[in-house]
Amino acid sequence: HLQSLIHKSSRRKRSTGVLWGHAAFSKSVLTWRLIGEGYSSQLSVDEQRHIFRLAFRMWSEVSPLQFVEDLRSPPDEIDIRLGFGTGRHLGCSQSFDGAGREFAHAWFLGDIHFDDDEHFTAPNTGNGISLLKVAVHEIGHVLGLPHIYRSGSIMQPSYRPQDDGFELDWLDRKAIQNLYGGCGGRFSTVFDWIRKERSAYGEVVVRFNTYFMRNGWYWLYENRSNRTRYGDPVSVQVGWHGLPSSGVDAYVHVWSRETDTAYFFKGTQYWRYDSENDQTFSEDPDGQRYPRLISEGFPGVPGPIDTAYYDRRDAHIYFFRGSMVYRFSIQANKLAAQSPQRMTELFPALTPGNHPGSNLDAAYFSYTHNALFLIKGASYWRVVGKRERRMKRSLPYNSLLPGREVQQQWFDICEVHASALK
Amino acid sequence: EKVFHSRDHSDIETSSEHLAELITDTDTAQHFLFKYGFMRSLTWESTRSPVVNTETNSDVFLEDTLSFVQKHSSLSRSGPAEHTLESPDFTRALLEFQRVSGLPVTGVFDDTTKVAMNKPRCGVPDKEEDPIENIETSIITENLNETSEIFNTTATPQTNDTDVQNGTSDMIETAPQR
Repeated sequence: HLQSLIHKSSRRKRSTGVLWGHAAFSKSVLTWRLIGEGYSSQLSVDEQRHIFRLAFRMWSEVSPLQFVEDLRSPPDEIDIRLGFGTGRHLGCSQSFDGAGREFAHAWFLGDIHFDDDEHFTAPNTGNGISLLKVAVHEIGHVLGLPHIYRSGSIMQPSYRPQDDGFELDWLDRKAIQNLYGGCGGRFSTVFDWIRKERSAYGEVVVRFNTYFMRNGWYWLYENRSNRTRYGDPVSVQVGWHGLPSSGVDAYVHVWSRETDTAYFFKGTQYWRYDSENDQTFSEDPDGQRYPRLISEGFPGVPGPIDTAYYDRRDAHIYFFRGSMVYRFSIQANKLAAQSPQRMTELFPALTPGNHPGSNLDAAYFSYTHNALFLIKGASYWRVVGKRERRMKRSLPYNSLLPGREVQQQWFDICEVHASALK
Repeated sequence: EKVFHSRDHSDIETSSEHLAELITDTDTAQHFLFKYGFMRSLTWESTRSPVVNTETNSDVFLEDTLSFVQKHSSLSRSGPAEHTLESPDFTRALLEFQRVSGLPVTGVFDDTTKVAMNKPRCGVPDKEEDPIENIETSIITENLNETSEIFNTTATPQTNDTDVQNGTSDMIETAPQR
């Protein structure tokens, strides 16, 4: 096996200039392994694997690439192999130089070697060189990134002592997305979750967070930072107790002077969420048991639905199913007159033909933008609101502005491999 | 075992045999600049071709280095000004290294540059060796590095519009932790 490694290593060319700045891999799921003959003498094997798992996940969170640790396949079939060594090591033609200066190098075909003469440490633990930071850097090379001489870039050639909780910044994300593209995919639903808190002075403060859900996963989206929360996605089961593990179809927040109620819909059923106890109600204060059939709680509304939202202007829930919209009056507890109506009728296109038409993924009212968005696939349409009509009175009520890409508005909502999802 | 006494191994001792050679003078600085792609060759008046191949061979590199050092050591002892070690290529490479490293661009191998060269770094060259392919590398690398200058500011944060649908209280986005 060592003979084979040496032979293969000597045949490998040092990465040539043309390879930097180009995507090294043409597939989206890559395997990796910390090779047995290349364990570090400084950290436990479990710690090393945990750190590498995190390093790969960090790249997954900002690109369409996914990484999975493969402990079974023959070594030749592993896309990215990692190992530690000193001096002449692992059949590599480039020796390490001892403690100091070079801490690692990466080869185009996917091998990463770490100089075990360096004092590598786990993240946020004392002096030494953060193995996590070095691993993220070297994986960047394997993926095709060159050194980048920008303060704050993970691809700087020299090691900078780790700041607490380093992450991939905006430009590093764009660099890798320049090679592999951005992240896409349909969403199950998107919503702003509202909660009321009391400030230190006793004032009621209303806070919100934005959530994107896709099947059994979700992301918290930080509007101020134009990215998702570090470490997302998270399993729905972890963050939203009581909801189906496969996710939901819709979320509705009925919010008025008299009512403040949150509902999740899936299939023909729906749940009411108890935000104080952070779980769904099994029985709410009104004595209703959940899950409950949509047709019982909202007479006249068929399930399953595509999506829904509550419009505070007219106190109606708008349920979307296929090409139709069912307007449900909360006060009357029944469908509005003339419901259902065609989506194209209630939300006409400003540009003819530029309309989702049917089968929406999400109807999302954003408090950040103070606007309603209809989302389908990789596109979204902004619904003309008060602000737009103030500037141009001729715009029809609830008309749709031309569609744009979801990726242009909400950035870096990327999946990770299922094995990395806790 | 490498000897240590602290719980976190932070005082781990490394024998002198395992220490990387420090960059202390222009000789070692030239080797550094050559190794990481800032210089295409080590000598500027040597009749012998430098090793520029895509398979890095540290033994051949060492042999060239030694012959280079021997040649220039004898010259420097004789001391004619026109045979100084600071060739134009070296100076050019040094300037480039200082520029990309954010150091004062002096073209002189000063203490600040020495410190920077001795810092822990990645073993991947900053610039590749093939002069033909290097053009494409330079363009791509420059593009990536230019992008960082264009996008000098962080992404414009979204502002919370307080004109909520029916004008209720200000909405504040919570800042979460990983």
